[in-house]
Amino acid sequence: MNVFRIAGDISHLASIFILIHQITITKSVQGISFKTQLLYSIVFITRYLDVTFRWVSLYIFAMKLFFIASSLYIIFLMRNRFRTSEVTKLDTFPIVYLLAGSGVLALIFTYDYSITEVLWAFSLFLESVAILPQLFMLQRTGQAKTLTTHYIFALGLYRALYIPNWFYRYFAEGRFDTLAVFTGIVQTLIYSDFFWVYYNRVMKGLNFELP
Amino acid sequence: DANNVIHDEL
Repeated sequence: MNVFRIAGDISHLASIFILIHQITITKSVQGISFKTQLLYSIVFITRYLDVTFRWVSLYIFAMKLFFIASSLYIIFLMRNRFRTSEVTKLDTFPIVYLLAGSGVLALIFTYDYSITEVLWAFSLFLESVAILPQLFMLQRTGQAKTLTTHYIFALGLYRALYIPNWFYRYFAEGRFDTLAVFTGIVQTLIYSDFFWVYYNRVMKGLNFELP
Repeated sequence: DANNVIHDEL
């Protein structure tokens, strides 16, 4: 484990705690895309199915269970506890294209035609675009609560930190996971506009507002 | 095979 990977995973955990904190403190899911959360649940379930039969380490085991459970909990909070219709109105990104596109790409680029490998590839492609409904919603409203932006930033930082981790592992271990690296870079690029606004506004103590 | 990697990341 190198420092980039640890920092990335901590950032990922932080993003989830920020989101749950925001929802429970404000008792509202305003500004949060249910569709993005639904996609993350699908990502975690399809990718971490192997938790039931592949042992890597206690760390990986615990993290996988946490990510599956917390994403389902967020879905539950958004659907059953604090659901409002005005949020649904703004959450209009057509995710069926993301799901279908990820499915096709997974079938083309999977390392091996086994169910778990195809699902793994699918989860990578889907994760790379899962934030799009959230960013689309942000675009439509033009502004966001500071906590929401911290959440998106921490989530983006997680994938950004995995890039130096892959460099490190390539040189230290000769390990190179083409699919993970490609989709990880795509995902980080999708965040780049957001990072820019976050850096220029939120980190300077201003509200997140799009020009 | 360079792509035959163990899935040991999150």
